[in-house]
Amino acid sequence: MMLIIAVVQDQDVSRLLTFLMDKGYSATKLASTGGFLRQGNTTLLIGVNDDKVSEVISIIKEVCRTRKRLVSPLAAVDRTLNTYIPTPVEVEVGGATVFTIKVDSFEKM
Amino acid sequence: MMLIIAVVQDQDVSRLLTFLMDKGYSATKLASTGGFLRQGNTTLLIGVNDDKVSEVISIIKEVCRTRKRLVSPLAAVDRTLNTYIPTPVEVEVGGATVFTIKVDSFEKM
Amino acid sequence: MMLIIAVVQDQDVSRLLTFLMDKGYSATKLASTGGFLRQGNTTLLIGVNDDKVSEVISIIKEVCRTRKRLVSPLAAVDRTLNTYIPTPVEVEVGGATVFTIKVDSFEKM
Ligand SMILES: Nc1ncnc2c1ncn2[C@@H]1O[C@@H]2COP(=O)(O)O[C@H]3[C@@H](O)[C@H](n4cnc5c(N)ncnc54)O[C@@H]3COP(=O)(O)O[C@H]2[C@H]1O
Ligand SMILES: Nc1ncnc2c1ncn2[C@@H]1O[C@@H]2COP(=O)(O)O[C@H]3[C@@H](O)[C@H](n4cnc5c(N)ncnc54)O[C@@H]3COP(=O)(O)O[C@H]2[C@H]1O
Ligand SMILES: Nc1ncnc2c1ncn2[C@@H]1O[C@@H]2COP(=O)(O)O[C@H]3[C@@H](O)[C@H](n4cnc5c(N)ncnc54)O[C@@H]3COP(=O)(O)O[C@H]2[C@H]1O
Repeated sequence: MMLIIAVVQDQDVSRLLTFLMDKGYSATKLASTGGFLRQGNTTLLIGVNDDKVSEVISIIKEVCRTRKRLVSPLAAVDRTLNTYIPTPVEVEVGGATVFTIKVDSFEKM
Repeated sequence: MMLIIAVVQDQDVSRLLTFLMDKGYSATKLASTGGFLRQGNTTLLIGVNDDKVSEVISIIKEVCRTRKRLVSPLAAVDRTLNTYIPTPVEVEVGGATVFTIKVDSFEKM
Repeated sequence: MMLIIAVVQDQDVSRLLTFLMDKGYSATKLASTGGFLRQGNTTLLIGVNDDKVSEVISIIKEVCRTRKRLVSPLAAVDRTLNTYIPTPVEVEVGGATVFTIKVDSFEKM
């Protein structure tokens, strides 16, 4: 058993869950926030048998899109700058950040 | 040190935490959502010494109940059906889904 | 790759994220609740290369403060007492509780 922890963009979550559920997988959704942009995103916990990890990862790859976000630089530039810079900055946010962790034991009760 | 990640139903959380706290355990609660029913549930993080894992799991087993949920089929049936089926569908939700993961290092500061 | 799961107090989160982002680290924030005090706190997921774990832990140590919380004993004392005790109880809450877990595989997509 492996636990996949995937941080994805909110816009992809519903479609991703539909794909995963239709294939018989189970998942749990946690509302989260990005540490850099401080904007909402979603963290999914997906427990799967070892031999299914690559299928789940390819579903995530298929569904989750990279997007560019315009960010007010006040939140994102180097904090040592004292002057106020009005022009927005473009930051690319990847489709998904995925950690796969070995599960020592799994039980449903 | 092991980290127990337990997905439980909201109705059992308060009693479960009381039991765990009374036994001197510590836990952190995360609000979560089921991937299939898209309804609220709770994910608990419980860090315990290796030799206490089975005691915590038996407390979870004792407190967390299996329940049947009536679900409007629109959210739950096979998406290939085009016709609208008005009768609700019963889905059994287990008391707890529990992942136990080895902790490489643990520190309180 | 290691996944650091750090439970910290809300008051330290913004400064901690600023420190971590400025050093080029990435993190995801989850709103959480303490199992004992039932008060809000924050759980951070921080994926780092193995050789950077100790630097991240020392940043957490530097930023996160231990605080004393006054708690109405109704929520915290032994439940077998029937009498109502009006005087508040002081509970010390540590700066951070940190679990470090080995990551089997990591992927950005
Ligand atoms: N210290 C830093 N300096 C400069 N640019 C930075 C930065 N940290 C992040 N970024 C950039 O900002 C995007 C959004 O990051 P955020 O932290 O809001 O949202 C992140 C975060 O919630 C999560 N994430 C990514 N890597 C992570 C890691 N190693 N550990 C935990 N969470 C991670 O995935 C989301 C998307 O990450 P992604 O890498 O695709 O996209 C990132 C990256 O392009
Ligand atoms: N391997 C795993 N990884 C991560 N989280 C997991 C997991 N297995 C279970 N969970 C979590 O535990 C909740 C209860 O699962 P349970 O299997 O008892 O009860 C489930 C199961 O009886 C059924 N179900 C779940 N996924 C299904 C699917 N793909 N197809 C058909 N039925 C499904 O619906 C009930 C509610 O599921 P829901 O997703 O709303 O809520 C799930 C989900 O949040
Ligand atoms: N092994 C573990 N697994 C998962 N999460 C963990 C953990 N150890 C600590 N945490 C998380 O860190 C928060 C602060 O814990 P700390 O031990 O510094 O500070 C604790 C501790 O001094 C005390 N405490 C916790 N559990 C207790 C218990 N069963 N009996 C007596 N005192 C307890 O109350 C303070 C606040 O606890 P609270 O639960 O509200 O909030 C906890 C909890 O959210």
